[in-house]
Amino acid sequence: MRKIAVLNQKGGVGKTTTAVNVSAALAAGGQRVCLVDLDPQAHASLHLGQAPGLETPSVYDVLTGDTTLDEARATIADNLWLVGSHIDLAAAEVELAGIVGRELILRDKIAEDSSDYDFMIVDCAPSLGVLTLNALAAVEEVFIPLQPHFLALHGLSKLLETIALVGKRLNPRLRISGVILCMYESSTRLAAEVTSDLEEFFRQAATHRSPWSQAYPLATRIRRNIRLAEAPSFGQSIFQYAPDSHGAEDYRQLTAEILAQRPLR
Amino acid sequence: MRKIAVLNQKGGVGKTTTAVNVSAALAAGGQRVCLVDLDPQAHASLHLGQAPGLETPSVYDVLTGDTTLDEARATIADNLWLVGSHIDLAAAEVELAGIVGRELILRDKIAEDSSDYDFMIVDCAPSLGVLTLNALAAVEEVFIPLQPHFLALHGLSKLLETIALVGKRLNPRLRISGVILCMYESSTRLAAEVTSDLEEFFRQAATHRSPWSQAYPLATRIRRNIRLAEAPSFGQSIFQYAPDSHGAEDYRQLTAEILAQRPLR
Ligand SMILES: Nc1ncnc2c1ncn2[C@@H]1O[C@H](COP(=O)(O)OP(=O)(O)OP(=O)(O)O)[C@@H](O)[C@H]1O
Ligand SMILES: Nc1ncnc2c1ncn2[C@@H]1O[C@H](COP(=O)(O)OP(=O)(O)OP(=O)(O)O)[C@@H](O)[C@H]1O
Ligand SMILES: [Mg+2]
Ligand SMILES: [Mg+2]
Repeated sequence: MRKIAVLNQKGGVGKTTTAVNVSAALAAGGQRVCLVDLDPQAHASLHLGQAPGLETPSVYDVLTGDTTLDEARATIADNLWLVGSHIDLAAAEVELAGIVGRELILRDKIAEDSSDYDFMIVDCAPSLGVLTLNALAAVEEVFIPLQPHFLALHGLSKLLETIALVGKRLNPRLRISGVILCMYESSTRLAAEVTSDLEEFFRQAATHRSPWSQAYPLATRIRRNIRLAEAPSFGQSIFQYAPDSHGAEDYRQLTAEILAQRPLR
Repeated sequence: MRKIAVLNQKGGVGKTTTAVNVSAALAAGGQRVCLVDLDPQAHASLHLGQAPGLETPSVYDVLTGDTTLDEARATIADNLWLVGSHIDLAAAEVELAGIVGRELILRDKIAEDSSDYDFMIVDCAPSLGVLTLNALAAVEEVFIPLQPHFLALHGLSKLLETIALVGKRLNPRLRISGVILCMYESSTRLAAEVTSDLEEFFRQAATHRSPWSQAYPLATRIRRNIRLAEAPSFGQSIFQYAPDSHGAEDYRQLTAEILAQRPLR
């Protein structure tokens, strides 16, 4: 099972749109996928037309109580399951504050879960708090969606340091599988320049053997496409809502690229 | 002096772009403006080519030490001053945790400041923590930039409740002066629908006499314009970087609309 966190502490860069649509594309292609919504805003859950916590338990109950992943999981479509979120999760940061091993709860619950998936994908909140640390301690791969604007690289360094620290102290198997260029405004100079700065950044990292020296920007760029912003208001992935759009095309291609990645060890 | 917080806990919706460009437009029109960067990411400071904290004190020193606003203030242009931020400010949340009246520090420092401005504009971080509470306790008006996408109204309710609570407990003069539609994708159905939902929301609020019953979406919409994303990489406002662009046009018009607002009491 490939266990993946979709992470960037910067808000509104395409994490949820990526987590949801890559999950949907993988499932449509026959991969068994469990999507975990680890954001109290619950946007991934809402994107797929779910509102957990009202009648079904949510990931909040999994992290703060005895609920198993299985009890909090809902079937979304063939091959696609969701462990949904709820605004109560916002309290988890405070509730878990004193608990020993509070960053390892999700990892333990995954270990106790007997279901087998090909992919577990965790959509993270725009923060580096205890919820996101749970994701980083539990998965083996991180994908970083990034909008190619000024200051994108600024936030990236801080994020990479946090990931390296978790890798060192909590999870030696953690690696960055790639940076995903999202909301890409084609044919603008800004997108081209930030992208080339990013490529240079990772070329440098590779020569210096830093903890992220195997990370790289994926070839597929997700272009700006209003259909991607419309799909959630119908509770659908882009493939249900607008299968012929550029948004669907790009996420299909991105998913193929992710599937083709060979594990690095 | 009109004291304004630019606030939305959702990330990447146009807070900094709005705070910086409205400040610049007001200053160019002869208003004396002090911009306060209350985000540890310091994007407003970087947008104007500043990197405080290295040699000059920053708003971190103002909030956690004896530094006055005057000592942390830099002149940016005619009529435009900046109290800049620094990543150290991220520690303020923790450092101020036990302090009595920790949300009122900025208000006290403003009261001790003898400089007179026509406008003080505070750029907030995407969070409702102690830094943002300092802004809400210190100002009298809140502007809420908002991207007209699905779930924009979702986050708005929570934000309005927080503002109402601060208004009730800490700052009875606090009011919401308006919602600013940013990153507006003209001629998309999504922008039109979310905007009309927003207008309906505030029409309802007006009839129910809720604490935000005088809030409304401003008529000026800030359209998506790549120039607005490019300007910060040159350390310039949109008026210096691309004075004839749609971005400059829209922020000029928004500023005129803000100037024309009559105080509600
Ligand atoms: N390629 C795209 N083209 C157009 N709109 C997009 C694209 N990707 C995402 N969006 C829209 O932009 C907004 C932000 O995207 P998204 O919610 O995926 O970001 P996020 O990083 O998960 O945000 P948060 O930090 O709040 O969790 C959403 O309204 C989404 O529908
Ligand atoms: N109207 C617009 N058209 C195109 N790009 C824009 C527009 N407004 C803002 N941007 C760009 O979008 C990104 C996010 O905008 P901005 O930094 O102003 O949002 P923010 O709400 O302050 O984000 P944060 O929550 O991180 O503080 C920036 O790269 C900015 O340059
Ligand atoms: Mg998200
Ligand atoms: Mg900002």
